[in-house]
Amino acid sequence: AIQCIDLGKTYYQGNQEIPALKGVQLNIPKGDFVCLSGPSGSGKSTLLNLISGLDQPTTGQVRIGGTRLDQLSKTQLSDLRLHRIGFVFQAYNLVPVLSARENVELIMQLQGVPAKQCRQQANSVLAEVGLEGLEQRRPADLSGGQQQRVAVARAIASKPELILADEPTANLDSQTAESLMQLLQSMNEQHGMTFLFSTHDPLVMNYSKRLIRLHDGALV
Amino acid sequence: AIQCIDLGKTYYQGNQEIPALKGVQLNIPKGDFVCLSGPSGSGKSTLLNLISGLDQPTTGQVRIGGTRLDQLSKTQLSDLRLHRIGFVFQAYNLVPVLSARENVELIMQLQGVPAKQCRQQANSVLAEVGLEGLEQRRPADLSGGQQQRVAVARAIASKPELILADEPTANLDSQTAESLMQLLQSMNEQHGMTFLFSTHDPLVMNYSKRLIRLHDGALV
Ligand SMILES: Nc1ncnc2c1ncn2[C@@H]1O[C@H](COP(=O)(O)OP(=O)(O)OP(=O)(O)O)[C@@H](O)[C@H]1O
Ligand SMILES: Nc1ncnc2c1ncn2[C@@H]1O[C@H](COP(=O)(O)OP(=O)(O)OP(=O)(O)O)[C@@H](O)[C@H]1O
Ligand SMILES: [Mg+2]
Ligand SMILES: [Mg+2]
Repeated sequence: AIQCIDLGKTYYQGNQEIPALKGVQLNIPKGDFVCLSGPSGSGKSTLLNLISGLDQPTTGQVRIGGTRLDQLSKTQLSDLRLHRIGFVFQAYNLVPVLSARENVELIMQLQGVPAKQCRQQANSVLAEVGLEGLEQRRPADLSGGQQQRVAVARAIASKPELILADEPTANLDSQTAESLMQLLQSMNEQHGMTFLFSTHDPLVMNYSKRLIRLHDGALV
Repeated sequence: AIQCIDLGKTYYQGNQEIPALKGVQLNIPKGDFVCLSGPSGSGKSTLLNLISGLDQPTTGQVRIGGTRLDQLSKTQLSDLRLHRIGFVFQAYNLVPVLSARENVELIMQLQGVPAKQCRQQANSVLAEVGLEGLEQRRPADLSGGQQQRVAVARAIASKPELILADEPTANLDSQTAESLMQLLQSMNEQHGMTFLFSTHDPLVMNYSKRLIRLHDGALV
């Protein structure tokens, strides 16, 4: 479960203040399947970064499963991100020198999953997102939408309790996006994984149980 | 005008052959406004890379304005890309250490446009894509959709005769995408610039005069 309490983020550029998020109140119960939409620059990525603990708020607090993120040590926070949260970055953030499979295995290896199981699970997830046969390719030798799906596979492979996905279908055609959303929906239904998507894609919005809108850093 | 004659591209991975494009025949007259759609991995980026001369075909040829690209010297080809073609990359390819404005100015500077005119034109184009006030920001301090618009601004700033845009609205909400397409359409109408887009976005397809579909590397 995610709780955002009066959450705010201000960036600073020289002497200029940029209020990217303002007083966000949000409650996302365990097992929810939620879409966050809003214009370019409205604060979606910022909100996801704060919820994941990748960035720190200027005001307010984030709670994951009742735990306040700002009260965790650096180690406890990185532990939470490793074991309990899967993150799909808007720009994928794949490791260029690793193959698609190695990129997907990486998180499970860090979690201490045995090598054979990492490999099987990575292959299985890559097949589920339609990338069977491409496991050995490096990101530079994949299409944009294929790279995006490796990023999604990496986030879901270890079935973490919470998935934060930043525009996960931006570079996918509607058919590929549809298959992906069906996969994520079934993971939500079968494993009770909580999903929070930021998206511009009406298709993704159609799959969500609930739609949240951001405008100029505020919920509307 | 663009002509693709029996254009093919095969990638090689170890001893594996990947036929990404197969015998593409294409004729795009000057001033056309064309969309290229197709599933993820169908060859859209590959085709754009071949048309721009950024990559070389395995079979067939590309002609821009009647000139065969494979008969140009390295200098003539890079000259053509600098002066006659604007390219919007699927992954933007912005220079991280330059501001948004410097990224947009870069091409005009290389073209020998006077500094004052570069600056004015860059500011004007950034305002036209809705980024007024963000000119001094570096890419890392911009949202995904804002970075995408800097990449578009950079390609159109010097009003080249041909624009190749690889999924230019992928990270934009529908309202921002709409404004962008209206801008590009007006440049097509007022300046006779030729546009070839690769896209998954129905909104972009609605603006195009003509729709081309790729499937598994072949036109359908
Ligand atoms: N450098 C490369 N080496 C090997 N295969 C490649 C390379 N680049 C692309 N491919 C393959 O060629 C095919 C076409 O890729 P391309 O990037 O043109 O697709 P696309 O239509 O742009 O896809 P998307 O919509 O996902 O961006 C894909 O199957 C891809 O995996
Ligand atoms: N590091 C930063 N420094 C300054 N301003 C920033 C920084 N990162 C983001 N911003 C600004 O904060 C605002 C919100 O950015 P954010 O990336 O959250 O938007 P977004 O809703 O994800 O947009 P998009 O749909 O384009 O991805 C934007 O106006 C952006 O320019
Ligand atoms: Mg974003
Ligand atoms: Mg592509």
